[in-house]
Amino acid sequence: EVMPTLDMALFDWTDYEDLKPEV
Amino acid sequence: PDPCHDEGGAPRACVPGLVNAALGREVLASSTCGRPATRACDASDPRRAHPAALLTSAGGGAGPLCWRSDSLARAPLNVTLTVALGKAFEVVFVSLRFCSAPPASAALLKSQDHGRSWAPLGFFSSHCRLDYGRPPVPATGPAGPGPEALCFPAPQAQPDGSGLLAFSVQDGSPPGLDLASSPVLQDWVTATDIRVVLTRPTAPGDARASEAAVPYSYSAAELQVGGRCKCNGHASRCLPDTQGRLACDCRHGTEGPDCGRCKPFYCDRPWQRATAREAHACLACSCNGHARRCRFNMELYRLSGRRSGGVCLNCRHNTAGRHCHYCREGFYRDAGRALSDRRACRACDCHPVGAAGKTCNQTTGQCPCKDGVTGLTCNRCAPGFQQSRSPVAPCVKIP
Repeated sequence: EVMPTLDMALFDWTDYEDLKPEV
Repeated sequence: PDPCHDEGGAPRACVPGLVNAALGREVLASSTCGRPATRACDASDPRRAHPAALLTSAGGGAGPLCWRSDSLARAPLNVTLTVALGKAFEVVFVSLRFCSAPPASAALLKSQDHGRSWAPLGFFSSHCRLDYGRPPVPATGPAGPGPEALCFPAPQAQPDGSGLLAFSVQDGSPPGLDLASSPVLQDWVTATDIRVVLTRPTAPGDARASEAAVPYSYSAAELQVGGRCKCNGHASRCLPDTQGRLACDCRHGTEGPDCGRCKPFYCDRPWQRATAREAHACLACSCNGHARRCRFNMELYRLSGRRSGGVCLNCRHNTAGRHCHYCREGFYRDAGRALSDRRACRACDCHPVGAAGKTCNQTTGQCPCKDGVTGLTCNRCAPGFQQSRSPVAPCVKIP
């Protein structure tokens, strides 16, 4: 089973703003 | 055929041919007749001039064939002839052919630093102690362990009144010394300049001509310096460089006027003179095509059993290491490409959320994944896991 790649749009960065990667 | 490499391309010792190193070189004479002009010698008239250039020219001119000094009426009777060879040569012999009676004493000197300092090669006199404070050379030849400047008999006048001063470097060195293996002998024969000091003319019936009142002049036709352009076994010829200076046409990864050092990238082992048995070529550093510079490290060289001491500098194409032989942090080896390939190292490209770091395994390229994450770059949830909204735990177990 091939899982889909991680969807960056689904992540909630509210509490992790400092970890958010620059796109 | 390349004299510096064998049929298989392996380096081998090579030397330039034996030449007259003085031929065509300028000779500086401390005294030359013709200024002011006399009946026999006029420096301004080519038909009656006796310039020092005649000593090293190939001849064939219409004028006189011999250089001639001024008339020397009283002491000092020294006349010096100096020829700069242009670069270092390994001298085999020196000869000076006289047009008149040879001198009763003369000294032969060499310089290894283009005329800044001088050292004797030999002396010639019928009165060695009187003229040079040295004993005459014994009939058995040199007695010391190394080569030395000895005092030989003065050249004999030939029936026609001329004479030849001839010196072979073997005359001053003990038998058994081999040029290829003796650094002392190599130093002994090396010269950038040769100087002949004609110290005392021959005076009939008088050993001390300096006391003679008879005017005398030295006259010589040819100064020869037989030798090989010094290239330390790494060139078979010497050529003028861009500035017209003579320099070895260096091979074996060497450079310099005498091939006396390794080229910048050829420093995997120390420079050495070639011998008959071993070419001692300078070896290029092994950088897999990813560096243009390297430096030599003696400690590494010793640790390698005197095989390799080169350390590559500024490895490019994301490589690292002494030989640019592995990938720098954040990159991994692409097994499908040769190590020398510009794209041999690929970026890890670890997922910014799924991976626990940016550095992957340098061999496999596997990034360190967070729990529940899988894939080479940690970009997918593992089977049984699903994506969450938390970037700290991007994949959670499916309930």
